[in-house]
Amino acid sequence: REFTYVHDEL
Amino acid sequence: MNVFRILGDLSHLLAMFLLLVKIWRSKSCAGISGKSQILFALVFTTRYLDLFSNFISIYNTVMKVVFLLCAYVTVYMIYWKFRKTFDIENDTFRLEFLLVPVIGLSFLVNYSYTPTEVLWTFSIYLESVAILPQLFMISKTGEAETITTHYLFFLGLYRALYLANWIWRYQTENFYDQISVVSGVVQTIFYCDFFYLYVTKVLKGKKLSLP
Repeated sequence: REFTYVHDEL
Repeated sequence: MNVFRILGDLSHLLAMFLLLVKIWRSKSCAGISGKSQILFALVFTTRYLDLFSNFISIYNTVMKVVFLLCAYVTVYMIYWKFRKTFDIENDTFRLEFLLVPVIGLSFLVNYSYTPTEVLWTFSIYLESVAILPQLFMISKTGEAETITTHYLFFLGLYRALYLANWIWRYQTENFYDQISVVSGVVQTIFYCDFFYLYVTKVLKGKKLSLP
């Protein structure tokens, strides 16, 4: 399963 | 976005600008570890691979581009433009001692076993130790120019502010990112000794020199 963790920080 | 996060990012930006200003004004990169700067360029490159695939905000995109540019311009200054002033004899930290464990750990402990996620994890672990060649160089030569210490102070302040940001986000959004938090704590600890010297020496107008 394709899973993308949200990385919203720099 | 909270106040700790924005101040952290601005502090990070200021640190990178200070380093470029130091090199540009003095036309010299003496006392700067080229190895640390290569590691930071590698950190941003592997972390911001989502620049075109994952849009978060204008702010996020602009900052990513600026960080990448600053990192690459700094490396260019050190290894090309002002190469003659680069103190290569004192920049002797063995990068494999950092890279091998960091690569290994990013394969072992990550959120998902995909190329972009492993590279993101690699960038987080690498950032936490990327300053070590610079700190090693200062301990080897026993001194640092005052502007270099300001650079390190703002780089450390950025890390400390990010810790406050994570506490805030955990309290208000119930958001937490274990990999970033653990690496961020480790990274901040590396700056503690330096912070002590900065407050006791540099802020009192003395040059940073080790006994």
